[in-house]
Amino acid sequence: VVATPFKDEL
Amino acid sequence: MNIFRITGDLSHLISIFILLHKMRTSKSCIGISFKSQVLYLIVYVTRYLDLLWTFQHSAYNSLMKIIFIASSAYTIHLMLNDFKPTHDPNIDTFKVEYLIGGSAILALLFPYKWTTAEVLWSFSIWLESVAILPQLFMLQRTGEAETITTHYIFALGAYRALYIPNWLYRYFTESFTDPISTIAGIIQTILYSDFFYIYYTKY
Repeated sequence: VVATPFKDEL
Repeated sequence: MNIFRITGDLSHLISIFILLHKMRTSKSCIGISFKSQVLYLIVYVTRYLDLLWTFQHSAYNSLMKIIFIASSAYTIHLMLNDFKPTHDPNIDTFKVEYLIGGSAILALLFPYKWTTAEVLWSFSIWLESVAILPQLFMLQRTGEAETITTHYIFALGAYRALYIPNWLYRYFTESFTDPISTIAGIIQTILYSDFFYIYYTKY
């Protein structure tokens, strides 16, 4: 489980 | 995109609409903290810098980012120009230097990566969690707030509070984790909790 590299939230 | 995320984003949009509507109909910015509004503009600009290179990934995200930056800038424009006479800096006295400094330190110490964009993104997340403090401080000093200002703060707080069940849902369905956002989001919701409590008992 890795922190999202791509920010898909606002 | 789950129900908590979309409801949270809609709540954020509604808060912006309430704020602009209030200013335009009352032709004043009484009760609105200019300092909080400036902090939010800093938050959106530093967080949504990625518009420059992720614009094509999600039309929804990109549109919302543009709306958040533009409406925030427009709010500040109104406060500095059209409604400047109604702004009283003497009751908007929260020391924002500590909020900016503290957020910068946390961003530099614990970013996901030590790149400019990641550090600025982390900074924006921490700063957003405390950006409402000048507004809440002002509310406390002036006592009774206008109903519309109260609804604005509620809608803005509900946005990040709704992201918490969204992160839980995403953790169980897609193993998504974002510790920086989650910790900051919880802190933000705690800061609003006293206000939420008063709001619920009043309305």
